[in-house]
Amino acid sequence: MNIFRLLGDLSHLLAIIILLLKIWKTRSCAGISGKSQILFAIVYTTRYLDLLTTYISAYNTVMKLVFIVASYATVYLMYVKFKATYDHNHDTFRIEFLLVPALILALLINHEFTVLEVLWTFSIYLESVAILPQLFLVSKTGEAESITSHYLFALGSYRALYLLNWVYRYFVEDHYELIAIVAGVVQTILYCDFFYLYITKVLKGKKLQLPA
Amino acid sequence: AAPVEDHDEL
Repeated sequence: MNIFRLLGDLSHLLAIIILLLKIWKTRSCAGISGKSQILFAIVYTTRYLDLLTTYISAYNTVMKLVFIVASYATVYLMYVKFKATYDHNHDTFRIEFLLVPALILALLINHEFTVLEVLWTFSIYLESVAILPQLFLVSKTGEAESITSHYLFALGSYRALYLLNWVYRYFVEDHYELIAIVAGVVQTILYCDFFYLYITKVLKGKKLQLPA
Repeated sequence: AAPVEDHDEL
């Protein structure tokens, strides 16, 4: 463990908590893409199957369980409890266009052709594009609530911090995982224009408005 | 290939 990965995990946890609180407190999931939340639930489910086979540490196990439970709770809140507030008119991204290529790529490019490893690889590829429906929804509505932009900033920062973690591990531990690194770079790049808008607008108290 | 180490990251 290193400070970059710890800050990354905490940023990730913060994002998930911000989203759950936003939906629970406002009793509304307006402005949130349910499709992205479904993709995140799939990401954690396929990535953390090793909970059944490998014990890394108490921290690792607890965080994995929190991420899985929180992602399913979010999907439940959006599609069941606060279903009436779900913006299905704007949340129209075809997630099969993300799921199928990620699965095909995982079958072609992986470290080891076993069920667990291919599913882990699939979850890495899927996570790198899982935010697209959310960014697509924000671009369609042309704006995002401040709380939603804080959620996105924390979520985008988590993988950006993981990039620093991988640099650290390469130089200090002589360890690197190319699949996760490439996917992590793609994932962070997708947030770049949002990061720019967040830093130039939201941090100055303005609402996140996308240029029409 | 080297045995795939356990993925110790979240």
